[in-house]
Amino acid sequence: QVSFSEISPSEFFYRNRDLAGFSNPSRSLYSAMRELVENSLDACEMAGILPDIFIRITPLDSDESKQDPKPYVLRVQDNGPGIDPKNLSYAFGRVFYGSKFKLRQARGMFGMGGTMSILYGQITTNRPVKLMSAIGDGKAVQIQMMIDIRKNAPIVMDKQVVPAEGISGTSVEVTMEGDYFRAASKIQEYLRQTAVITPYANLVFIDALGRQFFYERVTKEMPVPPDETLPHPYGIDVEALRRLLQDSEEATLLKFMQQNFHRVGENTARRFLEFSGFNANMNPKSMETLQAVSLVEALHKYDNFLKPDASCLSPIGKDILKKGIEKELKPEFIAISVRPPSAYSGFPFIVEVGIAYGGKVLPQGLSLLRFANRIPLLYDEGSDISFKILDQDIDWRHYKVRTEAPLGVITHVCSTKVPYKTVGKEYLADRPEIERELKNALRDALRQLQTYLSRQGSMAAVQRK
Amino acid sequence: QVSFSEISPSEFFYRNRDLAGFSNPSRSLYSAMRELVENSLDACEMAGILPDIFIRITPLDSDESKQDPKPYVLRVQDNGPGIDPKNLSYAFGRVFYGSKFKLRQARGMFGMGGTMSILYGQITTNRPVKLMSAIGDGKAVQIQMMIDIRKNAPIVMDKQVVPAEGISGTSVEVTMEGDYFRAASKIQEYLRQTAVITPYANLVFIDALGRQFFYERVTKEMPVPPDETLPHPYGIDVEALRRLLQDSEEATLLKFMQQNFHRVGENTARRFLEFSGFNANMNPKSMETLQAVSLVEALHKYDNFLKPDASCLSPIGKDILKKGIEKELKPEFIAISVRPPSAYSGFPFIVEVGIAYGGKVLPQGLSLLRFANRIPLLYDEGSDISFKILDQDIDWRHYKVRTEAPLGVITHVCSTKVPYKTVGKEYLADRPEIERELKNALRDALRQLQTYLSRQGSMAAVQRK
Ligand SMILES: Nc1ncnc2c1ncn2[C@@H]1O[C@H](COP(=O)(O)OP(=O)(O)OP(=O)(O)O)[C@@H](O)[C@H]1O
Ligand SMILES: Nc1ncnc2c1ncn2[C@@H]1O[C@H](COP(=O)(O)OP(=O)(O)OP(=O)(O)O)[C@@H](O)[C@H]1O
Ligand SMILES: [Mg+2]
Ligand SMILES: [Mg+2]
Repeated sequence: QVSFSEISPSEFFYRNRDLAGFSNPSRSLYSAMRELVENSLDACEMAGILPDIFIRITPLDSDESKQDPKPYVLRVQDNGPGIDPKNLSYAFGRVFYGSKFKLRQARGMFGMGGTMSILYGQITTNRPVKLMSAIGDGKAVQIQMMIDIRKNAPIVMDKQVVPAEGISGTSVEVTMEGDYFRAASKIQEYLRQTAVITPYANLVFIDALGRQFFYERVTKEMPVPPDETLPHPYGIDVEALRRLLQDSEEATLLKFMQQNFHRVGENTARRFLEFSGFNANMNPKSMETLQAVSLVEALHKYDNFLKPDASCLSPIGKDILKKGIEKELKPEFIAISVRPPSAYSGFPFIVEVGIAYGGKVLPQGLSLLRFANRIPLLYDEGSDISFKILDQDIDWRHYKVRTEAPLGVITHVCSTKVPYKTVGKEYLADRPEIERELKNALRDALRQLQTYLSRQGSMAAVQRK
Repeated sequence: QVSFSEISPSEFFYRNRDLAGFSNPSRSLYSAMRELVENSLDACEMAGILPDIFIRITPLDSDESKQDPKPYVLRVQDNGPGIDPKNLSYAFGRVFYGSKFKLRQARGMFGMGGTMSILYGQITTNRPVKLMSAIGDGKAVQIQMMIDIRKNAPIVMDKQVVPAEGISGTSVEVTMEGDYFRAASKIQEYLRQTAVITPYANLVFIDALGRQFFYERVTKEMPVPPDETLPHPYGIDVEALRRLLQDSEEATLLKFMQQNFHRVGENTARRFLEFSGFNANMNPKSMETLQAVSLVEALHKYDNFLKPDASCLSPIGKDILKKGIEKELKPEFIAISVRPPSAYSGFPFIVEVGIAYGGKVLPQGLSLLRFANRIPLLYDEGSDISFKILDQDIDWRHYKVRTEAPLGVITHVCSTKVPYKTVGKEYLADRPEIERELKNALRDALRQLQTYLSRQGSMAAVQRK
C-alpha cells in the first residue's frame, strides 16, 4: 500500500528542473546558453587557449510569424581542448559526471549543467543533441545522442569520426523549446557582462532575429590557470578524514598531515600533533573511529594553521577588472578594491569589488553587477548577500553620493567552492566570512570614491571663486 | 590530465549539503529536526492515525559547561504506521529513495530529507543512527546503520527483532554536531507553528536544557488523506507522454486519453482529438515521435480541459486555520480567505490566507507566517513570493491599517508539487498563477479587516457622541 521507489539523478532533476534553473521556456533558453558558455570558458582557460566562442540561437521553424514560446536550435562552439571521445557521451548524458569535482576554482562544480541543457531540449522537442569534439589528434568525433532519463545514461544514436587536421574544440547543438522574446535582454546582458570580465575572449553571438553581436578580445593576456589544492584543516569533517586515512600511503601520522592538508609543513604538523596529543609516529591506517573524531575536533580548534593561499584561485585582478569596467560602463571614475585571500569553512576565497561612478552608460541610482567565479549572476538579486549589504549595511549618506547619481557596484567572489544557494547558481548564500570581506572591499572602494568626490567638490568650489 | 569521475547522489549532497539546508551546526540541527518531524506527520496522516510525536534533543556530553557547537542526540518518535522492514534501511540510507514520488500532496517530495539528517550526523560524529520501526504485526525491528556515502547505500551494522504487541510507529535517533544555543528559538517556533496548523497532533518536545514543551491536540478531526491523481494535460511534456504511451495498455488513443489524464472523460477526449487532428481509434503504441511532439503541443493549446480538482490536495480548511490562529495568536480579529483550486503548469494547488489583527501576542507591525503543504517556512522570508507581495503589491494605506498595529498574515500554499526554490524547502519560487491567487486571497482577507476596522471606527465615533 505504501510503495517505495528509487529515482536516478537525471530523473530527479527532470522532475525538479526548476531547481536547476529550467523552470520555463524563457528561463531555460537562458540557462542552457549560460551552462554551455561556462563550459567552453572553463575548458579554454584550463588549457591555456584564448577563447573563441560562437553562440547561435535560431528558430527551428523559419516561419517568423510563429509566436514564442517555440522550438529553437541553440548552438555553442569553442576552440577549446575538446572532450576525449571516451568521456564525451557521459559528459553530456549523465548527471553528476564531470571533471570539476576538485578543489580548484572553476565555473562548473556540479557535473550536470551541460546534461540539463540536453535534457531540457529532449523533453520539450524530443530531438537528439548534436555534439562535435576534436582533441587535436587530427580527428573530430560527431555524435547524435539522447539521454535515458530513468537510467541517467547516454543513448548514442549515431557516431562518426571525420578528419580535423590541427584543430580542437567542442560544439553542442541542442533543439529546445524557448522564448527568445522574453529571454533576449537577459541573454544579451549575460554575454555583455561576460565580455566585461573576460576581456581575453572573443564572443560571437547571432541571435534569433539574425542580429550579430561581436565582443572582441581587448587583451591576449590570460589569467594563470589555478592549481588543484589540498583540503584545509578547518574544512575537514569526519567522513573526509576517514577517507584520507583509508587511502593514505604515508607510514606516519606526521607525514600524513603534511601530504594531505593545505599548507601543512613539518613544523606545523609536529606542533599540531603535540597540541592534539596524537603520536606523530602512529600509522594513519591504525586510527580508530573515535580517535578520528577527536582528531577532527583538534583540527578545528588549533589556531596556528596557516591561512589558505590563493594558488587554487584565479581572481580577475585589478587591471582586467578596471579595463572591463572602463570599456563597458565608461564611467567618470573607477575604484577597485581587491581583498587578500580568506576562507570560509576551510574553502579559500577572494573578494574583488569595483565601483563605477558617473558617465552616460549607467542608469541613475544604484546598479549592482554580481559575479562569482567569473560567472555573471543575473537572477534573484534581492536574495544575494551583495544586495543585502548594499541595502542594509552601507550608510550611503556618509559617502555623500547623490541618490540620483549613476553608481555601479561590481562584486566578484571567487572560491574553490562558491556557496551558491541553488543548483541553478543564481545567488550566493550568506556566509559571515564572505559578508565581512565584501563589506571591507566595498567600504574601501567607497572611500576612494569619497576622496574623488570631495576633490571634485573642492575643485568646483575653487572654480566658482 | 582532464580526469572525469561520477559521484553518487549522497556524495553530491555530502559535498553540497548547504543546498539541502545543512550548512552549519545550528541550521543542521533545525533541518534534521524538521525533516524527521515532517516524515512522522506525513506518515500518520496517510495512515489516518492521530499523530503523537515525541522530539528530544539531548547533549551527548552531560558536562553542561561545554559550549556550542557540540554533539547532540536528536530523537524523533511517532505512533505512525512504521516502515516495512524491507524498505527501512533504504528509506534512511539512500538519497532519492522514498514513497512520495507521486502526484499527491505530502510534505515530503525529494526522497532525501531523512537520509540527509542521518548523513549529517555521520559526517560530524561518525556514530550510527538507531532506527526502530513497528508496523503493527506484533514485532519491532531495531537497526543500527550508517551510510556508504560514495555508494549511496545503507550499511546495516546491527539488526534485532523484538516483540511489540499491538503498536506501530517509527523512531529515529541520530547523533550529530549541533548548536542548540543558536537554533533554539527557530526550533521552538517551528514546533509552535506546526501546532497552529496541525491541531489534531500531540507534540511533545524536550529540549537540550531539559525543558518540556507540550502542544496538546485540540481536535480529533483529521483531514481526509489526499488521493493520488493523474497528470493534467497542461503539465505534460514529451518525455512524460512517451512514457505513458510506452506503458499504455489501452487499445485506442481515445481510451488512452481517458485513462492517463486528470479529469478527461470520453466527451472531452473525443473533442480534443478532433481539435488536434488525431485519430481516436489509433493504437497509442503506434505513435511516432514527431506525432507525440505535436500531440503535446495540442494538449497545451486546447482550451477546454477541465481545471484540476482538489481530490489530490489537502488544504487546512477555514475552521482549522481559524482555530489555530485563535489559539496561538489570540488576536482581536481574524479573517480567512480560501481560494478555489487552481493550477500552475498543470499542478493543482490551493491558496489559503489568514489575517490576525490586534491582541497581545503579535508584535507591532507586520508579521508573516508562511506555510507550504502544512510545513512552516522559517527561513529566507525576503526571497519568498508571499513576502514580495506584501512588500510590493499591497497598498496598505488603502486598508487604513495603522503601521504600528499588530498585524499577522498567514499564508498556506498546498500543491502536488510545491515550487520550492531550494532542496532545503526554504521558500517558494515566483509562479504567476500562485502569485495571483495569493494576492486575491490577501485582498479578500484585507477587505474583511477593513470592514471590521471601519465598523470599529464608526462605533468609536458613536461612543464619543
Ligand atoms: N565545451 C567543453 N569543452 C571541454 N570540456 C567540456 C565542455 N563542456 C563540458 N565539458 C566537460 O564535460 C563535463 C560535464 O559538464 P557539465 O556542465 O555537465 O558539468 P560541470 O561543468 O562539471 O559542472 P556544472 O554542472 O556546475 O556546470 C565538464 O566537467 C567538462 O569536463
Ligand atoms: N516516520 C516515518 N514513518 C513512516 N515512514 C517514514 C517515516 N520517515 C520516513 N519514512 C519513509 O521513508 C521515505 C524516505 O524519507 P525521506 O525523508 O528521506 O524522503 P521523503 O520524505 O520521501 O522526501 P523529502 O526528502 O522531501 O523529505 C519516505 O518517503 C517515507 O516513505
Ligand atoms: Mg558545466
Ligand atoms: Mg521526508
